[in-house]
Amino acid sequence: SKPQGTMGGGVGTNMMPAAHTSMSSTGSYSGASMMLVNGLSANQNQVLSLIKSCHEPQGISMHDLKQKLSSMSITVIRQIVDFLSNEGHIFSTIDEDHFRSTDNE
Amino acid sequence: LERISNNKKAALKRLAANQA
Repeated sequence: SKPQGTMGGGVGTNMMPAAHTSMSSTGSYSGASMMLVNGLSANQNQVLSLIKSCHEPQGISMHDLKQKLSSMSITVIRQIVDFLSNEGHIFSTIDEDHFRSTDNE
Repeated sequence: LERISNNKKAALKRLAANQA
């Protein structure tokens, strides 16, 4: 019959729940899944940097992109490649399955 | 190959147009 539950004084004034909310004021993202960086989504940037990182004269192949981006479907990769190509970031080389970046000078 | 350089020129034009 010991009285319990009085640990720590029990007043609780040291707990400041407001301190937690300041974390969310960091990034400039609006919380959308797109996460735009320089006008491109995270996926688009990933594809673009992969293409940039390849210095073969004929560029990187669709097959290589698919292997390195195993989290993306071939359809998604193709859409992104089409978009980047339309924007002028990349271009197809020996055929429609090989790509190089314009801005990797 | 000629095709590559043509494609690159075209892409650079698109890029310039999009960035303008």
